[in-house]
This record gives sequence, structure tokens and C-alpha cells, in this order.
Amino acid sequence: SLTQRLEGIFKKLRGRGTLNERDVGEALREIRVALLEADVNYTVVKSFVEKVRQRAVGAEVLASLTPAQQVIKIVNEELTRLMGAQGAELQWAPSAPTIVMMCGLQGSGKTTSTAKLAAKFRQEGKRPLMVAADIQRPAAIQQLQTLGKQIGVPVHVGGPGESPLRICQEAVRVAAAQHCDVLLLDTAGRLHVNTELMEELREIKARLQPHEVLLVVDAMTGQDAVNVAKAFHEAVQLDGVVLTKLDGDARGGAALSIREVTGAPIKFIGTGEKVEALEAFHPDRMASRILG
Amino acid sequence: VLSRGGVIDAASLEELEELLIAADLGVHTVTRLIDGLRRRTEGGERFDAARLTAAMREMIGEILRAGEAPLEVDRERPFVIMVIGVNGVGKTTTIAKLAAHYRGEGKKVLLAAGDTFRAAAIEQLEVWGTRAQVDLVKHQAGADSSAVLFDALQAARARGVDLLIADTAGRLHTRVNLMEELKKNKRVLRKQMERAPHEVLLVLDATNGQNAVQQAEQFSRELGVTGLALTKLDGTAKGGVIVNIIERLRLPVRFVGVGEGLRDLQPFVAEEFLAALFE
Ligand SMILES: Nc1nc2c(ncn2[C@@H]2O[C@H](COP(=O)(O)OP(=O)(O)OP(=O)(O)O)[C@@H](O)[C@H]2O)c(=O)[nH]1
Ligand SMILES: Nc1nc2c(ncn2[C@@H]2O[C@H](COP(=O)(O)OP(=O)(O)OP(=O)(O)O)[C@@H](O)[C@H]2O)c(=O)[nH]1
Ligand SMILES: [Mg+2]
Ligand SMILES: [Mg+2]
Repeated sequence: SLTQRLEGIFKKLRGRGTLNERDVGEALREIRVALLEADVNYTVVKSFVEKVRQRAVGAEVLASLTPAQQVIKIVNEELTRLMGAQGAELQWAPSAPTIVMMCGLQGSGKTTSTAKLAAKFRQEGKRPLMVAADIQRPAAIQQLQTLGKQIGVPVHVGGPGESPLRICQEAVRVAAAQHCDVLLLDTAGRLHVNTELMEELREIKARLQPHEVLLVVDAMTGQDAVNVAKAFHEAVQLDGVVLTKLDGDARGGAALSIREVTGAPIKFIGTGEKVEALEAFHPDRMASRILG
Repeated sequence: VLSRGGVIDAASLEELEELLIAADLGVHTVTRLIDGLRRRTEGGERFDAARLTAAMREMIGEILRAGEAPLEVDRERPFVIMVIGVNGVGKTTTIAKLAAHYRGEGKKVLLAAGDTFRAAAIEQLEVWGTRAQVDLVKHQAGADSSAVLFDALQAARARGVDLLIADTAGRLHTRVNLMEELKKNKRVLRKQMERAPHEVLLVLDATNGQNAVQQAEQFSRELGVTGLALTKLDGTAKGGVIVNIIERLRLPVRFVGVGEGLRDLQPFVAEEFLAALFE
């Protein structure tokens, strides 16, 4: 573990009162490796390590801690602070329906997460309506309909030839008519470099003015997370992130990268394939997971 | 950054290191490569950015070429391909592309809807089957996946099909019970036909980072993987994890996925992958 590696570095320095430049330098190299192993983007690692250096050099080693533990304490605090406040919740609109738009790369878990959120809101006594706005993936509509039946939440499906934008606009009318509290738009997976599809997303955002735009990201995402997050943020101004597949053993460094470049908080995490597998985000737990 | 006698442009070396880390090769692999590069550049000559890059390209190219081994499907009939991998990587879509590819070669292809778990997984493969103009063997949702594969293989042999491609449900390699299910799927095929499945194809997503290494290791250890497919290379992710995976596990990369359409499948060509890596 990182703590063990740092203990090794500091073993020879017992009894020093403050952390000097060279001790910290070596420790920072270990921290850099740990973060890169965890898939944190290398530019984010650079700036993060620099922040830690500034706090660590000359820092007092608390009587109860070893130098290694003191550095770890600083790293953990910085990471947790970066990961953002705990329990960043969905912001409910002043008047119904609250419109939530799910977006992200192919296969990240949007459709499943849409159903998970809908199930959660239904449990909380709300009236959700899911919108099958992915008309390109084979059986995407059936996928959302099947999930809708499982959780007892209706799904709005468009007519033949209707564009995703039209489907969403029609859904808003339906939601108002049926007094739904929250409208969840499940959009098609798309590449951030697909100009046409990013424009489609921009248009849905512009015309529907969703109260929450959530980027759904696979926790296994590597260095590319920064590029994806930046592009989606520029296109539709993200309000939050859903980080999925955290039930695996990916360290999840993408979470830090995304937070760093967009400022968007992680609002929910996916912890399994079942519709109940949605949890609140804990920045401190994520920080220690990333550090390994 | 002075090597014994040689001179390396330190800034270029750092730039190269960052390029490779950004491409998801992984910090440990990159460190190894950079050390190897340093050794190669000892000998008194000056290595500037261009020469460093060329030398690094050569080193990585060597590893990638070892991973170039096209799938040979004519040695068995039906040739059975079992497609596995974690959730959402592109298994079902890759199967559709493979079906179209082999049908285009005049082969008779049959698909097995082995994902009996995920919502509308069978329907998804059915749509693809229709588009690729190949038949599909399926049971109802929630059925035993081994029973589907068993029936599909029986049908494949009875119909004199050239290729049987089996879809399986996505699963994380950390789920012991799901890995056991996959092992049972494999046993059931093997019991019916001596060397089936002839290819256990692990699908990896190019947008994944270092976890792809764990996926390759675990699926390999538990199932015995014989080939890889790397999808979503049409994005900006470079899929650099494959360098470490090829080197450590000696697994060939059969195909790369470059889009969501039926024709968006290409054979893995080391030179092309290398060129994209350094773009
Ligand atoms: N283990 C695990 N699997 C998940 C999680 N979230 C989603 N999945 C699985 O990931 C796969 C992809 O999920 P989808 O919901 O279809 O992803 P998507 O983003 O809608 O995909 P596209 O619409 O094709 O872009 C499915 O097999 C899901 O069951 C999670 O938190 N944990
Ligand atoms: N851009 C791009 N998208 C791809 C590629 N391959 C698959 N996809 C997309 O990725 C998403 C997931 O593909 P699937 O084939 O459903 O993946 P899967 O592994 O079968 O997913 P599960 O069965 O849920 O585990 C779909 O939206 C596909 O269109 C590729 O090479 N490029
Ligand atoms: Mg979807
Ligand atoms: Mg599938």
C-alpha cells in the first residue's frame, strides 16, 4: 500500500520535527506513481502533487504521527477536499417536473443509471417518467421499457421517425399532463468528438433547459476522462456526475480528473447491475480508494 | 539526463513519457520503456527528440507485432467463438460485426444469445442478427445461459454451420459466482465438442485505463483467453494498456472496433496502432 511505501521512505528519518524538501520529494514520487496507477490524468497528478509539496515542506510532524503518516494525512485531506462535498444531491426544480438529462460515452451505464435513479425517486414518493431518447442503439427502447416494468415507472417512447429532441419535448408535455415530478432523459451514448451528436445534445439542453445534466462515467475510464469531461462540460455544462461500476476493482482516478477539470460533483455511484445498486458518493472513501 | 557517454534531450524524454502515459500505457510500463530507451542510447551519440521517438516507436512496435496473430477459423467446423468481457465494453456489437465479416467471406454463421440476464440483451442481438443476415439461437430471458449455448452448438453442428459465435452477459472479473457461470458455459461447450470453444475472445474497451490489465489477467486465469478484441478506438482513447497486456500475457489482438456500425471492425495491425499511438 502507499502508506507502507511511504513508511519505507521515512523509516530512516524518525524523530525529525519537520518535513524537509528532500524527504518530501521522494514521498511525492511515490504519490505520483500511486495516482497514475489509479488512472488519475497525468496533468491532474502534476498539479495535485505540487499542491501537496507546498503544504508538506516545512510542515510540522504531529507528535502522534510518523513523517509518512503526516504526508499521507496531507494527501488524504487534499484529495478529499478536491473530490468535493459529500452528499451533493440532485437539485429539485422549484416547480415540477424536474428535468434530468443523462449523457456520456457508449456503454458507460446511462440506461441502467436512469432506471436506478427513477427507482430511487419512486421509493421517495415521487412520480418519475423515463424518456427513451436513444433511437439508434438496437433494442435501447426495449431495454428502458423492460427496466421500467421492473421498477413500476412509465417510459415515454417516441413515434416512428421522431428525433431525440422531439421525443424529449413531447415527454415534457406528457410529464406536465400526468403531474410527474421528475423527467429522466436517457440519451444515446456518443463520442465527445462526434460533432453532429454533440450538437444534438447541445440542442436538447438548449430547448429543454434540464435542471440537472449528469455525465455518466465508467469508473474504469483511463487518461481520456479529462478529454471526455471537458468536451461534455463545454457542450452542455454538467451539473453532476454518476460514476458507475464501482463494484469492480478499478481505482477510479477518473473521478479526480473529472472533478478537477469541470468542477462537477459526483452525485451518485453505481455499485452493481441491479436497479437497487445506486449509492451516495463519499469523497473520503473515494480518496482512499484512489490512493490504494 | 545523461546516460553513460550519450546525451539525451531531457525535455524530449519527459515529453515522450507524458505522451505514453496519456495513451494509457501505464506508469510502470512507461518507466520500463524509458529505462530501456536510456540503455539503447548509451554510446556517445546525441539523441534528440526525433531519434528518441523513433527508438521508442521501434521498441513498442516490437511488442505490438508479437500481438499480431489473425484468427484462423477454418481448422474446426463449427468454429466456436465465445465472447466475454466486463459490462458495456462492446461484446454484443463486436459479435454483430464478426458475423457480418465472416458472412462476407461466404461463411455460414450462427449466433447464440448467451446473455440471458440483462434487460433486452436478447432483443439487441436479434436486431443485429437480422441486420447481419445470420440466424440466432435463443431461449427466454432468465434462462440458463449454459442451456442456450448447449442448444446453439447442437444446432450449429446439425446445420453444418461454419462459425458459432456466443454472446455472454457482461460481468466484472471480481464477481466469483459470475466467473463460475462462465466456466460452466465453457465446460458445457467442451463436453459436447472436444475442443470447443475454439476461441475465447476477451473484449476490452479502449477507454478503460489500467483496470484492463486486471480484466485480462483475471479472465485469462479463470477462463483461458485465446484472443482479444479492442473496441472504441474511434474515440480519443488510445488503448495503450494493450502494450503491457500483449507483453505480459502474450495474447494476440484479433480485431479492433472503430465504430458502432456493422462494418466498423478491422484486423489488428501493429503499424496502424503504433501510428495512432504517436499521433
Ligand atoms: N457491475 C456494474 N455494471 C453496471 C453498472 N452500471 C451499469 N452496468 C452495466 O453496464 C452495461 C452497460 O450499461 P447500459 O446502461 O446499457 O449503458 P449505456 O450507457 O446506456 O450504454 P449505451 O446506451 O450503449 O451508450 C450493462 O451491462 C449494465 O448492466 C454498475 O454500477 N456496476
Ligand atoms: N464508438 C464505438 N462504440 C462502440 C464500439 N463497440 C461498441 N460500441 C458501443 O458501445 C455500447 C455498448 O455495446 P454493447 O455491444 O452493448 O456492449 P456489451 O459488452 O455487449 O454490453 P453488456 O452486454 O451490457 O455487457 C453500444 O452503444 C455500442 O454501440 C466501437 O468500436 N466504437
Ligand atoms: Mg443506453
Ligand atoms: Mg451485450
